[in-house]
Amino acid sequence: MRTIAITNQKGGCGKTTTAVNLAAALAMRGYRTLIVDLDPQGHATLAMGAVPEHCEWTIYNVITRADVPLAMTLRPTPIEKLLLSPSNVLLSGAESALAQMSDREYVLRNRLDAVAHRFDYCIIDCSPSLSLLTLNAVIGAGEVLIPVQTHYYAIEGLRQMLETVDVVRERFCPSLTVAGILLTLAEHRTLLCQQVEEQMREYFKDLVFKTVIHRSIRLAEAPSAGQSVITYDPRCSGAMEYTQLAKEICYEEVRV
Amino acid sequence: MRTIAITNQKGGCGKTTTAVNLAAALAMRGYRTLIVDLDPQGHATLAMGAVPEHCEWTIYNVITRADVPLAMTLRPTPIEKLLLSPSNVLLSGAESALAQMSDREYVLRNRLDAVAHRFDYCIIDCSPSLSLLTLNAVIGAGEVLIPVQTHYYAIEGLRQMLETVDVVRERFCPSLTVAGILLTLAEHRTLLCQQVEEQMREYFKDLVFKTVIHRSIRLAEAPSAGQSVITYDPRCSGAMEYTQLAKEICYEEVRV
Ligand SMILES: Nc1ncnc2c1ncn2[C@@H]1O[C@H](COP(=O)(O)OP(=O)(O)OP(=O)(O)O)[C@@H](O)[C@H]1O
Ligand SMILES: Nc1ncnc2c1ncn2[C@@H]1O[C@H](COP(=O)(O)OP(=O)(O)OP(=O)(O)O)[C@@H](O)[C@H]1O
Ligand SMILES: [Mg+2]
Ligand SMILES: [Mg+2]
Repeated sequence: MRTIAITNQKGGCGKTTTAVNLAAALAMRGYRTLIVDLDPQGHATLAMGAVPEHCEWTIYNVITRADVPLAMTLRPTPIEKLLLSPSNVLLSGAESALAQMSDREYVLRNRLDAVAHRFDYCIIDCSPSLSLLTLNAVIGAGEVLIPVQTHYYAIEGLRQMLETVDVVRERFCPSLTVAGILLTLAEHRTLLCQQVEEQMREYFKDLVFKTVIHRSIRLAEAPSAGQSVITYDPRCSGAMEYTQLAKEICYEEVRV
Repeated sequence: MRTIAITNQKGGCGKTTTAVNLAAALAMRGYRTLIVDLDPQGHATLAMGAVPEHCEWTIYNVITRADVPLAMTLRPTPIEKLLLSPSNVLLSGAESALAQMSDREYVLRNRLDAVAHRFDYCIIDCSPSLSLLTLNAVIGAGEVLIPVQTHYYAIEGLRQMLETVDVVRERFCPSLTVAGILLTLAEHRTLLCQQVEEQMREYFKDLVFKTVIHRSIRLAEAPSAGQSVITYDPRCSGAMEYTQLAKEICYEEVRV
């Protein structure tokens, strides 16, 4: 199982939108895929059509109790090969619970190992913070994908994010890699976005995915229908771009 | 001094953009205004033209050391009546430091008291989390302004945010009020935004400001020039809307 954590401490850069639609695109291409919602907001859970408060077993139970395996939380989604491990607001209590544990940075990694044989890909959605919970996601995954809006604040945050990745690699996870930097919420016509994209590609070179996700209202509508954009409107630009990203992630041919 | 914390655990809903431009609009109307950057990302500091890493004294020192008064951190901004208390990445260490203190929820409130006589308004920018640091901002302010993007995930988050405000009022700050809910990043032409706005006004009634902040690229450009939009492009829609918000906050006539 290849696991990728979708993370960036900058808020609103498209982490959940990327986690949900990349996982959906991978499942539609035939890969057995797991999406783990590691954000107490429960937005990935909502996007998959589940109601966070109604989920009896969530990732919170898995992290705080040794007798609840990840497999117990798995729920079906609108896509056959995609399963969800949901979260809800209880997860905000995990931070202090984790802090008391001896193996506190590796809890999620140990829990993911138990289901690794069942999936080809695992995508983890993170909250906008560099908490112990997010650290668990990054170490558990061993690979991070960093969505970055093509705006000024986002560039500033990226430098800090990459420094954090280096620290985590040194102290906890020597094999940690960056799957890539994904440009999101891009707007064709604005100069600011074009300038930011140019700067990103110049500075970070191949680390930046060829695929760019542009602003498209269909991407914001899909979660209110409890679906990924891939099933909500398969022919819209958002669905095509996330499908292209899935191909790029799987090292298949990228049609630029 | 009237203090307002700009907060919402949902990321990217326009907290920093609102804190910076509301503070600037209040100062331009002649009020002595302080903006406090309580986010380790340091984006409000950047938007005021300062370099977070170069600030010798920041709000982190004020929170963690009794011998550093808030007054020591104050720096000028491009607007005469507006002063900044900056932050940088060191602030992410404040959470664990606060947890050890006996009066840990009230530290910022005590520090703000010392400068209250010098300002008419104080605006606090928060990070996208419900941490001890954000709790300090909410208790220190006694009033919260909640920016909400007119999208699906944002509505879900608002319910949780208002529940949190109720809990904080009961346990820590009986006089805590909601200054208002501010609709941000609104798009005139999309059905989703119109539907969300209608639902918000129906459900939350007068709690929602009359002023709505629409998406405008000038608002995203201004921080890269180290300025608020009020001085960057005073005639653009973003500047007009934040000026109108300042009037609404000050209970002056709102021209709808
Ligand atoms: N490409 C896009 N086009 C249009 N809207 C988008 C796009 N990507 C994300 N959005 C919308 O923008 C908002 C922010 O995106 P999202 O919630 O995925 O970001 P996030 O990084 O997960 O936020 P948080 O930091 O709160 O976890 C959401 O309302 C989402 O629907
Ligand atoms: N009305 C607007 N029109 C256009 N762009 C905007 C508007 N408001 C905010 N932005 C841009 O959207 C992005 C998110 O806004 P901002 O950073 O202010 O949100 P935030 O809630 O402070 O984010 P965080 O959760 O990371 O603290 C920024 O790049 C900002 O420049
Ligand atoms: Mg999210
Ligand atoms: Mg901010």
